[in-house]
Order: sequence, then structure tokens, then C-alpha cells
Amino acid sequence: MFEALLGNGLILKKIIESIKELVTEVNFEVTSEAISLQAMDASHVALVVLVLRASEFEEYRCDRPQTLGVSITNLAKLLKIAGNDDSIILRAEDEAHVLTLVFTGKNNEKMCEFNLNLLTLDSEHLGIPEQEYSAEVTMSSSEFSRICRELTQVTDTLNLSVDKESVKFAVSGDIGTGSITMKANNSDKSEEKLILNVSDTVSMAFALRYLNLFNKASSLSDEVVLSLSPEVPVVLKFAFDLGELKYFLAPKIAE
Amino acid sequence: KPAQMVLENFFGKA
Repeated sequence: MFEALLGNGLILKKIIESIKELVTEVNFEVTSEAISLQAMDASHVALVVLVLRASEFEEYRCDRPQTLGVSITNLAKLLKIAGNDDSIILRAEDEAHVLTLVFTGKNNEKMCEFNLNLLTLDSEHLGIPEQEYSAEVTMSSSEFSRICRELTQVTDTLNLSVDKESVKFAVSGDIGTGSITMKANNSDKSEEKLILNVSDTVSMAFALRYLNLFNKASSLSDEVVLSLSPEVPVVLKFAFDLGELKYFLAPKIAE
Repeated sequence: KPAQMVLENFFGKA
């Protein structure tokens, strides 16, 4: 038996909204420690890694580790029915064929229960080595989201350069070229604050289309942490009370 | 123009 009660159901709605355009069918791994998933997008350019810690749920029970194959598209449809103030219970019997979702209103005035049919999915787990990154950028998630969105109007590729003092977002397209540079600072305003932890300068290119999809997670966390090393996928990390959502994106490399 | 890499260029199957 697996059962998890989440008092703040909105966070689960936001998580699924943040991944549904990247991955459509995924295996959730449930253990006594956590609910987790790792899934690539169809073109194998981006990877989603989600961990929700058991200890952060109001109630959590998992007698036996289990893999739950879920259609994210269909889960998103059901979660649309849950109110923003609702609590959500996730429940599955051992060797389950359905995932039961229960949405309960704040004053217990209304309860919705749905059984989502589970899928048997091939898992394509990637081994991601623990590694030290050359540069780490911590900044406002909404500011990063705005920069990516604005630069998408110029072209499809973002050139990201980080040195010890600043981070530069540069683009070059048919209409011209441009860049936005932000200096490391410890402003009280969360929008302006930028923390750099850089051992070596890095300059890399990434597809803005994917970064814009990742930035849907800015509703989960005020900050985003970008980890970069030359010629390896960048990591965007959004941390929140319940756990963390990380996105990996393969770089574009000059042939 | 730079080429888009895929994740398997960097990470092996677990």
C-alpha cells in the first residue's frame, strides 16, 4: 500500500503543469523515502528529475517500493479538477493498476475521487554522474524566465557566459545581435539578486525553446540555480518545501 | 551553426 497526503495540493498541480509539455508518460518511483521520477523528452535533449521527500507530506506510507507508470497528460487533466486550496491524497495498492486521487476542499465540503489507469512503460534511466560544476548561478526565477522569453524574440539559441563577476545572456539572429549582462550582487530585492560561484569561466549555447519550457517551474520557487560546466548538460534546479525539480539540457556544440 | 547534442552524448544508460 502506498498513500501520501499533501495538504497543499496546489504544489502538485504546479509541478505537473511544469513538466507536462516535456514528458507525456513517466514512471514514478515510490519508496518509503520519496516519490521520484526521471524522464527524457521525446527528442532526448532534455531530462526532468523530480524528488518529493516523504518527510514533507502530512501523511505518508509506502509499505513496498513500486513503479507507477503514469500518463502525465491524463494526470494533468484530473489535477485541473482539484481546487487550489484542496488537499490531495495519492493512493495505490501493491502491484497497482490504478492510482487513486482524492481531492478534498478546505472545509471538507466537497470530495472528489478518481482512479487513473496506470501504464506499463519501458524505463530509460540515465546514469547521471555526481559532478562539480565550473559555474553556479543563483538568481530570481522570474527574472531568468523573463530574460529567456524576451531573447526568444531574437533567435532560438541562447549563448550563456559566466565569469567570476557576471553572467551574460547573448543572442544573434537575423534581426541583429544583443546581450543582457547581470553583475553578481547581493541586493535586498529578490528580482535583482545574483549569486555567482565560479571556479572557471564557462561559455555555452542552449536552445531557448527548452529553457522556456523549464521556466514554467518558476511558479514553484523564487530562485533558480543554474549549474554549468563546459560541454556537459546544464542543470536548472528549482527547490521548494516538498522537494526539488531539476531539468538537464544538452548543449549545442559547434561542429 | 552549432549542433544540438542529445543526452546520450553525455550520460550512459543506468
